[in-house]
Amino acid sequence: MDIERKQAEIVDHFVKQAAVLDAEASLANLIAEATSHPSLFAFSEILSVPNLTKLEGTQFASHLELLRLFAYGACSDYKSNSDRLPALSADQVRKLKQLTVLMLAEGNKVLPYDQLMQELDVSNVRELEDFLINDCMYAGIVRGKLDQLRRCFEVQFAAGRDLRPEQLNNMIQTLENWLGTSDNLLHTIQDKIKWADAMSEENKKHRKEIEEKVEDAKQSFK
Amino acid sequence: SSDGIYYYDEAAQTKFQHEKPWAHDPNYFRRVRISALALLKMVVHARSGGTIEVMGLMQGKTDGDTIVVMDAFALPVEGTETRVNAQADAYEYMVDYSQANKQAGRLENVVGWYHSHPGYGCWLSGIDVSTQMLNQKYQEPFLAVVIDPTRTVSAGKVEIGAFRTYPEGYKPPDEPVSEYQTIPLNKIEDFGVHCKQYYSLDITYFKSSLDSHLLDLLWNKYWVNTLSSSPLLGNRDYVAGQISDLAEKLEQAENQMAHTRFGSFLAPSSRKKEQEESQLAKITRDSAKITVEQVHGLMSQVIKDFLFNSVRQ
Amino acid sequence: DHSLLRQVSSLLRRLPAMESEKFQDDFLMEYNDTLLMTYLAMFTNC
Repeated sequence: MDIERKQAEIVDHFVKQAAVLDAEASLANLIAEATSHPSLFAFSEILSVPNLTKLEGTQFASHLELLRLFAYGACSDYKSNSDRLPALSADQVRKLKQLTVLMLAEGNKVLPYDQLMQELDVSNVRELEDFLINDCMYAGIVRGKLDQLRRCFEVQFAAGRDLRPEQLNNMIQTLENWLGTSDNLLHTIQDKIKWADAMSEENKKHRKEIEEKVEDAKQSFK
Repeated sequence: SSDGIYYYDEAAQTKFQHEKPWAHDPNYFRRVRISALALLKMVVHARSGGTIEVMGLMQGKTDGDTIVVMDAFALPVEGTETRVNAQADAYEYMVDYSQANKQAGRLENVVGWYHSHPGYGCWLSGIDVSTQMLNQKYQEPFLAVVIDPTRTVSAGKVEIGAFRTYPEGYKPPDEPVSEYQTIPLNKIEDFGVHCKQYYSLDITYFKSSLDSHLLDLLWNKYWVNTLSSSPLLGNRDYVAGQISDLAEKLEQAENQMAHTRFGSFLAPSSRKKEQEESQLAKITRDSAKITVEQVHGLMSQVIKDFLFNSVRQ
Repeated sequence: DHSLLRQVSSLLRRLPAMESEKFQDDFLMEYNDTLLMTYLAMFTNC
């Protein structure tokens, strides 16, 4: 969540800019700046600024498309649509790779090196590990363990990417499951506590009966 | 204002030393306030000793009937499973440390000593009582703190006690109830329950604004560690030690049983029987206690497994 | 609140926290050890 704290100000800055800029070219520049910023990994706030819709249908429409790609897409999406999208600077390429790692981490906790190298268009393990260490872990967007022996990256924490609207239901469902599980657990614990109380009452009564019998036996013996 | 407690008023402390209010009332001191820093240092030091007893000194001041512990430092003494004594080199160390402190501008005096009882609870054994009595004779105001690092892990909070002894021969008005403690076999000869010769003080903690800031930064790490730690794993050697101690006690009780059975042809002594029973009763109570702690550890593991591993995307 | 959504999504992604084979084996071993100890304690009581 530190990453969210870090980028909150940056998001705020670009949202304010996007709301006031008038010329389409300036908005296109803003998108290029936002998608190059080294500490920004969240784009849905900027995307939801109404002012940006004026780029639709103009010569800068591809910039808006690019912003959508950075919010929800990955390297492979750029490759398959590169003819309709602006060329990327080195910063943008790096960022898109970082966002791709986040997206891969969404589905799995263990990311095989081969899959990462293919998705990120990286030719060797050394380059891949350097990228994961310098541009992902040091940037604070992921935490995890590089397992050279099993050639995979075990993800312990990954920053959240922008959510596509269709993902919301899945998230709500998972939260409801978790809530249900927690409620069931609480009820089970309460039932167990009641059971334990009942058993201890039972034991006390039983112990009392035994003591009375012993007492009676002593009396009768005397 | 929360940092006011860190100010040391030398004149007031000197005046208090002269008045010696504790000399007229054996129960004068009733409260202890321990700083977060001192607590952390004592617990970490006690944990580092594992099953070996460790000891150290506490620095601080007094505030009415409260002893305020500001800081603590370890003493370079050799401990054993059941005993730690400050030897000559420790005394030399104490003197050097106190002098160096004054030179460094730290005005707090030594106000007590702490040591650990790994795995058998916080209270004063026979030797502890005599050590503390000596300290209270020559170094007042002086406090004894005992920490059980092993139970600290399993209880999820710091197992700590602060005590002061009564003067020689003093009989406290109300007999304090001696809480049942599992005493390891290799500690029995020394322990004996001396609860009539000392009393425990209420402990509260305090922290500075800087401590609060630092602890807040560690909050996430603390939670992750708390949720991911398990007494089943962290306390393995402690539990193994307890079970072997229990086995020894069982053997001992069995041997005594055998003698008694043999001896009972000679002089049936119901007292001996009671004594064995109480011994066996203690053993069964200890074994139940060990098991309950294990079952608690397992319960928390099952609950965590259910909460965090059963929900799927 | 997009930021909150991202944080919730990141948190949910950590579930289930542990699902590896090895974890299950360790968990069951601890479970059985504790059950065995409970059984031994029951014996001691008897």
